[in-house]
Amino acid sequence: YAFFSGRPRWSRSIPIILTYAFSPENVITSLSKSEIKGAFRRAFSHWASVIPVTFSESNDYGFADIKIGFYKGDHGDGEPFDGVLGVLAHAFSPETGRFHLDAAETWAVDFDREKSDEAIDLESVATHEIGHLLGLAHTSVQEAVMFPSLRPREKKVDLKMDDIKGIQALYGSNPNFNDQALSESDTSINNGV
Amino acid sequence: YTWHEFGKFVDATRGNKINGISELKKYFHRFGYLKMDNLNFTDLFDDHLEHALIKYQEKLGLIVTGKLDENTVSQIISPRCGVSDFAPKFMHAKRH
Repeated sequence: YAFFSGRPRWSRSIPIILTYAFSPENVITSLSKSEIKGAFRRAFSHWASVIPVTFSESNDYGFADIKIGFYKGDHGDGEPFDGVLGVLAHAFSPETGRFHLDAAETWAVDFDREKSDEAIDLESVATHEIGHLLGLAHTSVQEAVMFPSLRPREKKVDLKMDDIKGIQALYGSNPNFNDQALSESDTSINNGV
Repeated sequence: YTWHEFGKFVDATRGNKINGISELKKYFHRFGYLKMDNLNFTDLFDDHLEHALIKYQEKLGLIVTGKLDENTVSQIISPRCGVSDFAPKFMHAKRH
């Protein structure tokens, strides 16, 4: 696992509560609001299960800690999106909270229903980008959520030990987290930071 | 990028001049592997590109060959996160 330089993290006292909200303007219509919200709820819960941080959805986009939106092309942050595939999304390090997804992708929550060869699993990308929002950079461990690439129709939502060790180094462990539940294959540890 | 665009670079090595390989330099520059002040990238497979390629193979757990083998090109064309692999500046944007 790796951190952003300077090891930024949300600096509030533990336990932390972070609010998130969806941009009312920058949306996609290929999935319903409830499908999108469900994918994000699950993505946040993966991280909340291992660290003492709670994520709460808010309707107040302006004041939310984490602001989520779908954008096309140049959207003003100097990192334009590039259309189908290529770059899928990006998010900012703590405590900026900006989370941008490429609206041009074929976002999916159910591969049985979305048959496109270019379909990208929304929950997988959301889980990865939340890692950035919390302070993790990219890892070299291919199985980990924080590995930088994700192939079409691939689902990668379960945190691996590399992800968990990294995020717990920033925030400590959720008191309810039980690492015995992880399988043997998930327990390789990368000590390089 | 697609295999159609980048597949032609397979087996390229330092010293080769290949039409379009400057796009690969842009890719490596964007994701933090190629640090150059002069961003007029040429189509020469030069020392800078080889160095970036080795860094990329090391970072992503690929076999380090310094060459554009098929595995490396496949990884490059995979969809990915836009965050640089080496702590980018824009991810520390100030609040406005």
